[in-house]
Amino acid sequence: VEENDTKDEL
Amino acid sequence: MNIFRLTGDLTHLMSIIVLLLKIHTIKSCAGISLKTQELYALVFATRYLDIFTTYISLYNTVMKLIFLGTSFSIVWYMRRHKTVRLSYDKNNDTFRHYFLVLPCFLLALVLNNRFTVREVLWTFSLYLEAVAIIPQLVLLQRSKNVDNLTGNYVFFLGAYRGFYLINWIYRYFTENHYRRWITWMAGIVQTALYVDFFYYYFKSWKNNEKLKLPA
Repeated sequence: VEENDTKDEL
Repeated sequence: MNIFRLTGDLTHLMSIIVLLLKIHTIKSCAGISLKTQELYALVFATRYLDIFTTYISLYNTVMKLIFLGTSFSIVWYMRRHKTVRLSYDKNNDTFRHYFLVLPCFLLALVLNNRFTVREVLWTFSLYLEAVAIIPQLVLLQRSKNVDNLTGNYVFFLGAYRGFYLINWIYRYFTENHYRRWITWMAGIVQTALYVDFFYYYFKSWKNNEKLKLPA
């Protein structure tokens, strides 16, 4: 499963 | 980008503008915790390491540069500026950095998505951001009266957290996005820290009184 903690946020 | 995220970013930006307003126009940083400001500078420095390698959007890059630039300049003003630094309430701002930095770093070493330098530092920045407000809250409690700009500064920071959490819940249901439980925990802790402050903030607003936190 690909990790998904969003890094498109600030 | 949803409305909650955008509102969160804008209230975050507002908090910084309010703080800079106080520093630039009144030339005062009374009631502001240098400890918290230094922790935020560290948070942004460790989180945005990929700023020039990973492109997400112009908005993201610009906002990251603003957060980095303003956080470091605020620290500079509080430490070095000839007038501003005189108003710094050093005697009451005694919370030790390493009580927060060290546990956060150790936790990031153990609880992370991947054991790489960037991922560990990114996780560290999340944990540290969650607790970075604590020295500021301690300083507020020790201050007899909290001036409007300082109160509003913390209010906007808390609002930013609230909107981000709503944004996370929204994204959880509307996008194919999930977060690790450690990210949720850090986010919830960070938001919960403001609950007490909000209570007294609204109370003073309703009663038209100066904000004062019970010690």
